Amino acid sequence: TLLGLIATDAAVSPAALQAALTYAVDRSFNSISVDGDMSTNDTILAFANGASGMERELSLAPEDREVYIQFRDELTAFATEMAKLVVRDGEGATKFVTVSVEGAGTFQDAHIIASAISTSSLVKTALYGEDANWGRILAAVGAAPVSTPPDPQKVSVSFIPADGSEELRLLVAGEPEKVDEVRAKEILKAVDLEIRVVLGQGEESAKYYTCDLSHDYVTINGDYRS
Amino acid sequence: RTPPSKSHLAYEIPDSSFPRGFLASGVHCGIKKLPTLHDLGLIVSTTERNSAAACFTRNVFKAAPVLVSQEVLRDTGGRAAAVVVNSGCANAVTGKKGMEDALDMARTVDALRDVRTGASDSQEAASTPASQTLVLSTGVIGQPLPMTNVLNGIALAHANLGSTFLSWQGAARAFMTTDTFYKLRARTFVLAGRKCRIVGIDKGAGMIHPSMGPPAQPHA
Repeated sequence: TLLGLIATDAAVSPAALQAALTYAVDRSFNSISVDGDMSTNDTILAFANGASGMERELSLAPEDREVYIQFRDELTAFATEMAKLVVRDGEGATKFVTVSVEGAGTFQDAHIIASAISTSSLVKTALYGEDANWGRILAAVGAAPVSTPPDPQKVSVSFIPADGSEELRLLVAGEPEKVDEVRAKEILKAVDLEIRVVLGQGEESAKYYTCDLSHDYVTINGDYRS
Repeated sequence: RTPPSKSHLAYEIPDSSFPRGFLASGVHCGIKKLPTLHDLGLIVSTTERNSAAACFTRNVFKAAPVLVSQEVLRDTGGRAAAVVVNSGCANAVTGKKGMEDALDMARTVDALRDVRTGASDSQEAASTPASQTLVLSTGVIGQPLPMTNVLNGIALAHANLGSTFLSWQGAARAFMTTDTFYKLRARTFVLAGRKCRIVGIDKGAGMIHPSMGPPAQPHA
């Protein structure tokens, strides 16, 4: 189960707080996956109590628009930081993986594809085994239930190392690259990794945060009730 | 392969970073077996200008604390001021008894807060106003909460409320199930010319693929 609480001493009206939280959650906690299962109890709460001394409550009125956007974006960045912590501590996780899907026609399609990659058991076990198995990534992309299916001739896949060094291209516009397996292994050995998928369809993008699937996940969940 | 150590992700935060007007605590009340593990937490606002919001699971089998919290938000118009959390038992798929237990948790916190503020003498208290407390539970599904322990734990947590790092850390520990470290962060930002503070607590670590949305609007 995911539980979370965010509390601020800013003064924010209930309606503005709810709108900002819904926006933030869609881009943070609703964009993580450890094991693909949805709990009966998942909840993120937000409180604002005005103790900072702000003269009046921030509202959704047009005159507050600029300050509201600032608050919403602050909340979204903070929620993203909190959401990433959950993924880093996923049961049995040894890797933290950012899945970036770019060049989609809509945000929803990008989000669905990122989710499909992030929940694929085979992608996640390959990440645990430090195997640059981009075929599994493509299979997940192709099976995602999107409104506009990707064109296989336009899709590119790369690994982005966390240390800022050059990305490793695995597939470019549907054509496989000659992959340097030693370099791939090097990148996959790190705790942090980014998988970048470019669809070549449009301008929209989405990020998802996931982890690998290890033996420990099975050990932890094999006898959870006892 | 042994998972890498994650202990560096939990660290001390200066007291001054936490938002003003909130108190927090965490205690062990006997839901978890090990007495060293916190399993009940409380966070309350001490001001009168409270706003609350939430995003809840879209799972059809919503647990009792989810349903009760949705009700509290609706009944208060988003003016809830406290949250009680327990770990070790999710109070999910527990039927009517589970709903009664979740509501009991909320009402117990309300009563303790009323004693603190003197609101129990007011006319509003006499007419049983809407609860101002949200409820969170996490842990095993399908088992009832040990309510005697929980209610004693709420009283203990209330007596231990504080605003220091240790208070917030205690609350964060009370969220944990299979988490290997408590998750607590705080930061400051400027809004409308005022320095504001924000604190966050969360927990995983399994059954994690959330799809959460705002509470449904009440029927007209």
